[in-house]
Amino acid sequence: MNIFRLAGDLFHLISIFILIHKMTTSKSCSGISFKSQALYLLVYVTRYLDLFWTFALYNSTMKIIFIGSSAYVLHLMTGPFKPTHDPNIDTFKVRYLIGGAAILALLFPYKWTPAEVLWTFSIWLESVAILPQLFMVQRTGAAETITTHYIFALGAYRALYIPNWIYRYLTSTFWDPLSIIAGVIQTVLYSDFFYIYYTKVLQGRKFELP
Amino acid sequence: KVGVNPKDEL
Repeated sequence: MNIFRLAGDLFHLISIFILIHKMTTSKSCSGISFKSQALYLLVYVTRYLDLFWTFALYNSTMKIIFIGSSAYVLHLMTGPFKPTHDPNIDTFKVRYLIGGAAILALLFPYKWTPAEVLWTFSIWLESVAILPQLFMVQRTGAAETITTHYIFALGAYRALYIPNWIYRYLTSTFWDPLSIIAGVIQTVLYSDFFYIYYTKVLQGRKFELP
Repeated sequence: KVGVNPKDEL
């Protein structure tokens, strides 16, 4: 464990808290992409299969929180707050993301075992899972401030993992090119969003695309 | 250590 990874994980927790807080206080999931949320649940379920055969207090607890909160968000979106979700603006074609991640996972896993292939699939899928959400924001041209805080916190999580990987490489405990490439791609996808977030939201203005 | 992922991250 190092400070970057811990901070990254905390940002991840904060993003989930912001998302659930937004939905339960406003009793609405408007502006949130159901498709991105469904992809995240798929990411967590396929990556954290090792809950069944490994236990570490910190990691196992976080894994259960991520799977559980993700399932809870989907429950809110399909149950109580379903009327506030507009599928007409959530139209990103996720089959290409799932298909692409599946192909990469089958071609280049570290080992050809079901658990390793699913783990690799989850790494690639996570790197692009935010795209339906960003696409939705782009389509509507604006987002609620709370939604932008959520996207920022989620992006900051993977961005903070990059210095963590550099640190682990330098202390030579860890060198996983797959995670690193996917993590960098994931952070790059957020870069436009980060820029607008810094220049607009943090100066107290509304998130609106130029 | 390439490809030896200890799977100790989230």
